[in-house]
Amino acid sequence: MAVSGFEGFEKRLELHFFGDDPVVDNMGLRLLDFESLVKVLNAVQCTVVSAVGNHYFDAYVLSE
Amino acid sequence: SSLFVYPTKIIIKTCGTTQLLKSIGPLLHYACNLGLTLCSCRYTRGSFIFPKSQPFPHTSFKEEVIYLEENLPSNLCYRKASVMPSKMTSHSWHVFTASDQTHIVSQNDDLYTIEVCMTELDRVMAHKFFQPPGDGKNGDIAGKEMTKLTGIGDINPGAIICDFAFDPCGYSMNGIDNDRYSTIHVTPEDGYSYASFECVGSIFDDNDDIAEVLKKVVQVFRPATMSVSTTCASHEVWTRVANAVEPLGMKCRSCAVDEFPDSGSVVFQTFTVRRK
Repeated sequence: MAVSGFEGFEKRLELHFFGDDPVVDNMGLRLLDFESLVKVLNAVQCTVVSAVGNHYFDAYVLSE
Repeated sequence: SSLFVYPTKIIIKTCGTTQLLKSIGPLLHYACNLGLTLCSCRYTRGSFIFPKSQPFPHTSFKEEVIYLEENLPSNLCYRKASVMPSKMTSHSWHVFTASDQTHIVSQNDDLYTIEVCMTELDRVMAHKFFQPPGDGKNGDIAGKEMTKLTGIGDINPGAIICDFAFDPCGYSMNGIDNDRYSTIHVTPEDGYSYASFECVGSIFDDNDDIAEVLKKVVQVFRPATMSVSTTCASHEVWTRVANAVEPLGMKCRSCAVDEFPDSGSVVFQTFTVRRK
């Protein structure tokens, strides 16, 4: 390992879901509260440093 | 690192010694609480620079695949793992996909994903991702300055950009343009400089769109080596990649193709600077 802990190459995971409830399908995973996202990111060992969203999706810049 | 949350899709991309696959369990749990069921999974990565430093379950691709197999629900029964080689043994593309029957049927998606990994960045360009010592600017402000200074903001002028500069160096950005994302991550340290770019496009876009984007990306970083992975369900987008990059002085050294049940074709190309 380099002194800085550097490892540039990323790992990428993409998951697709489906649901029967059209109300949930409309917002779906975007209904997850921030606390739940933080718990997911804790498992990965990342934190949110910046965020933005629009009508279609939410985007988060993470630490690391 | 970046996280994108759509109503029925989530993309998480992390570097360093993060334990990305450990997000699967909690994500499935929270999605289940919302009445959502997983129907497909795609995991990709390049070759680690320091593989021995990666923690479980990332100690090897074999270990990662075992972890995925054990932690994905059984309805995702169409599974495939592949290591796509290149002429440079340090640049291989690792792909695992899993899907259920529903997702296979609906795979005629017009969208494609392009993942670019660049190493040996031009030193002058890489230096722009260092913060001046003691300037006291926070990550948001310094990030915005880097976005402007480097030309990253011009790659897609129509996108809303969320950017962040790390102290003392490094940079991440997410671009959002209607329903499409793009993302860039940079670690500029000399000796192991690295930048990644990723975006989505549609096969119905103008042929020149992705070519123009790739040209701008290459000009921002001027890498000596670059790999491009193109994932597309129904169309050969990868030919546009070489057509965009080779006029900029890079030569395609290898090209590997594989088919996956839910993703369609994955094409992995590597480029190096053409010798003068």
